[in-house]
Formats: sequence, C-alpha cells, structure tokens
Amino acid sequence: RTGCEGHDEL
Amino acid sequence: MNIFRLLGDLSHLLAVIILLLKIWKTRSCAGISGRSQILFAAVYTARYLDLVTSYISAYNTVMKIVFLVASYGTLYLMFLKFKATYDHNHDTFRIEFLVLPCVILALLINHDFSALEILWTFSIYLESVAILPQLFMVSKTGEAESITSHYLFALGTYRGLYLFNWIYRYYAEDHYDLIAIIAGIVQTVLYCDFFYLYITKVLKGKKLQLPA
Repeated sequence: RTGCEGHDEL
Repeated sequence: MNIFRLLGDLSHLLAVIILLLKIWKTRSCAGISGRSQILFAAVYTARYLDLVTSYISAYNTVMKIVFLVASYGTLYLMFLKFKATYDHNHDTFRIEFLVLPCVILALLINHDFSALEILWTFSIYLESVAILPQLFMVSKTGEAESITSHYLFALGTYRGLYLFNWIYRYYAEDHYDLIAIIAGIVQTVLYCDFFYLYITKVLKGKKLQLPA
C-alpha cells in the first residue's frame, strides 16, 4: 500500500 | 496509530500551544516570523481540505480542526491584535522562493493528478521548508528567546518522530509514502543545527545565541 489511498496522518 | 505517531502529534500540538501562549501572555510576537506562520496556515489549509471529503477518525478530525484554528488564531494575534509588536524588519525571507518551487514540484511529482491530491502534495513540500523564514530571522538577530526555542524544538521534534512512525509502519503495516518520507527527512534535517544549539545551550539554562 503506498501513497494516495487516503492520507490518514496529520 | 503507534507511539511515534502519537508522540509526534503531541509534540506538534505542544509547539502550537507554546506559540499561542507566548504571544498571549507576553502580549507580543517579537522574534516570531509572520512569514513562517503564513506558510503554516497555507500548509494546514491545503492539507486539511479533505476534512470535508474523507473521514478517518474523530482523532484526525479534531486535530485537523485544532491545527487550523490555532494557525489562523496565531495569524490574527500577529497581524491584527498585537500587530505593533511584530518585528517585520527582521522578517525578510522571500517566501515566493519557497512557495513557487513547491507548487511546481507538487504539479510534477505527486501520487495522482487531481486537485485535492496536488494540494496535499503541495502542503507536504511546503511544510518541509516553512520554518526557513523563522530560522532566517533567528540567524539574522543572532538570538532567540527561550520560549521561542522551546517552540522550535517541539515543532522540529514532531516531524522527526513521524520518521520513526514511517519506519514502524513500513515494517508493521507494509505502508509507506515516499513523498511524505522524503519531505519529512528534509524538514527534520533543516532543524539539525538548531537542535544542536538547543541541546548545548538552552537546556543548560543559557539563552540561544548564535556565535558571532
């Protein structure tokens, strides 16, 4: 899983 | 959520609170770069537009709102309420030299050529260099108040802890985001010189003063 699949960090 | 990420976020939160309290308690924003604060407001705005499009967790939502409100609150205190104390003579870093390359880089190197994704990427690139006007201001005046040093230390530590979070996630979750990682490394490296001065001077009770 890399990058663009939903940014779940701040 | 792992311990590095949580400590990183808490460090980030601490930095933002230290800055607001410093300005509020001393009724002054002397020594603080308004240009860096403008860049941070742009960073949060560009990154947290996803507040309206995607829900991650209550934690994420609350933190995003806190960072947005704190950032615009800081701008309000600096440029309106305590405007007279703003040290603009020493805050002269040309921010277009940071913003324009970040815009171009975000358009060229991104995960997906869509508006929200490019804004996210732009915010990651811009965050990595947004502290430069502040560091430039400290180097120009040759010193920083202790409270400003604590702010910078907490703010620098935050992305450093995120690097450990990304190492952990790479092994534990098979997750990695090269854009965030490389920008995070750049961001942390920019603080190294300051970290050294902070540890060797401020922690020993001395004022942060640059060698003449």
